[in-house]
Amino acid sequence: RFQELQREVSELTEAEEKLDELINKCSLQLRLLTEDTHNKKLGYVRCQDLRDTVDPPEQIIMVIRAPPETQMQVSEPSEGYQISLKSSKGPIDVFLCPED
Amino acid sequence: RSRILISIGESFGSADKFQKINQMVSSTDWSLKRSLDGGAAPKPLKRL
Amino acid sequence: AQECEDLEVERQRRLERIKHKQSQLQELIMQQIAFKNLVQRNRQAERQSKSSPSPNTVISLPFIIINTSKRTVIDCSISNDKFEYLFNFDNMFEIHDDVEVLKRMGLAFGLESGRCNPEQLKIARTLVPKAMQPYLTEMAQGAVNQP
Repeated sequence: RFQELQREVSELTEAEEKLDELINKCSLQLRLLTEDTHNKKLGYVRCQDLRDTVDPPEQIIMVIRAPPETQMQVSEPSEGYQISLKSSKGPIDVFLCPED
Repeated sequence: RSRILISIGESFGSADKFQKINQMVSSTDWSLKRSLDGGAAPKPLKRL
Repeated sequence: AQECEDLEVERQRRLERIKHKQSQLQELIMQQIAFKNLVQRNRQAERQSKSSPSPNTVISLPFIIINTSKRTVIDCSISNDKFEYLFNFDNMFEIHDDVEVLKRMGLAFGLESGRCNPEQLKIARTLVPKAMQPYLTEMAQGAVNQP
């Protein structure tokens, strides 16, 4: 049983190392893809796309575009919910998706 | 009081990092809670 | 016996880590496919309309959305430099990031829920490197580990 377990653990070690390699490769590809200038220009959605993804569609949809590492805190004070946004790298854009 | 802090502003982060927040919010539906405890309607907040 | 015990624990721990890393890799593959499909869709639309949409009609990635009922009253305070915001909601809301929106737009071909048809799987396979394709087939057959 000991030898059997030893063999299994070494196979799992190999499988995990292979996964690590694929994850690193995939993360790098995704970063290059999203940072490519052309892709950046074409990486957008329309308000109608957003409306199509919420159910029911006639909701308030607030869009937040924030610089990297912006801190978002959601807390449950005495009444309702509070969301605070704090940026250290630039202004935060918040707007409502028009209904039509 | 529960509170969740996350970092935003990057695309393609970890899978659905807002799951915990949405669960926390949906677990206590304030309008339901308010109607249950018959609490006074919230103070008139200005609309965004 | 003690050594067997230790190895059994080690084996269990590795299995857990491998499961987590598989779901991480699946998520990365889905995000890559969704983003490529989004770029492809917009490129085609701009080619057809022979123009780019005006900046204030589109929302560039990255973004997050907060959706709530129309009856919700939202109190919003903003600092002058727009570095800080404070929102008070008197009702439920949901928060989703851009990846979740792209999935809901169907740009990940339903891989996130194991509902990818053979036609879509064929296209998806052209969007990822060969080494990732076995994971694609698994996901298309519904073997998606929830993160």
